[in-house]
Amino acid sequence: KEKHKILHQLLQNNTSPGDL
Amino acid sequence: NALPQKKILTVSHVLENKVVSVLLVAEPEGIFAMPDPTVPESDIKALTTLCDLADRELVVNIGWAKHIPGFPSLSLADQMSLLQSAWMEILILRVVFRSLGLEDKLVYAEDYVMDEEQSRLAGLLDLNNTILQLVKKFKVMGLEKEEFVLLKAIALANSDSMQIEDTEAVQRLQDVLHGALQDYETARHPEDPRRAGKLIMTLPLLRQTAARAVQHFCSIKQDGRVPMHKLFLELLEAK
Repeated sequence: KEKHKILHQLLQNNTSPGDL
Repeated sequence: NALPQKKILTVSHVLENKVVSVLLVAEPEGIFAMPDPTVPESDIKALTTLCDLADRELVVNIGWAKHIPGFPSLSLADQMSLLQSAWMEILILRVVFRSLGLEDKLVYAEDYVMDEEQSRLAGLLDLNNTILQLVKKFKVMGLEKEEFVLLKAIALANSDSMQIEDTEAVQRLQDVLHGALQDYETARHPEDPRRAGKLIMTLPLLRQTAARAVQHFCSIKQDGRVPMHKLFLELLEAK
């Protein structure tokens, strides 16, 4: 899972993609 | 007397297709490629532009996936597995849908349309021709936006990842989306009872095209001449 940090973060994050 | 009743049923089917309504609202706007005007045209420039565009599209598509009814209820691990398998299919399907109005051109972005010559220059002629084969199939069918958003969600749910933990939950997601497609077609295209099946039958070519694209960009990555952003790299490596 460590290898897929960004995907993991984006899925967990509740902010909209535009905010990232 | 059966006919009017069928019609009423048809109308209520359309109104009740909540999955379609949700997916239409969740559908992201297109983003711009913004190729660097100060850099002279070359294969490297074209590929750099596409990889940058793909990276930003991926962020948007991950946000989109969270709006698919039932997707957020999956475990985080299963959400990741589905996206790791289907991300390129989702990117390609969006390019395909944007390109339906043009002849032999691929609309990677509103400001980045590739014709045969540009595809050749970028070393993407074979890949782009395969994508154009998909465009042709959907043109013949007259693919509608409702069908496009459903098909894209189905491609994600049906990505055949080997890593799925809760296969029953993923099956339920597939059933919901498949059911929504069938309901939509029953209501909107009663004249063609096989339309839902025809749409599903385009998915093998999408899978094949995406696999080819991933393979191509993996070799570009190994070549090391095209800068790639982290999310795009991360997902290329997941394949």
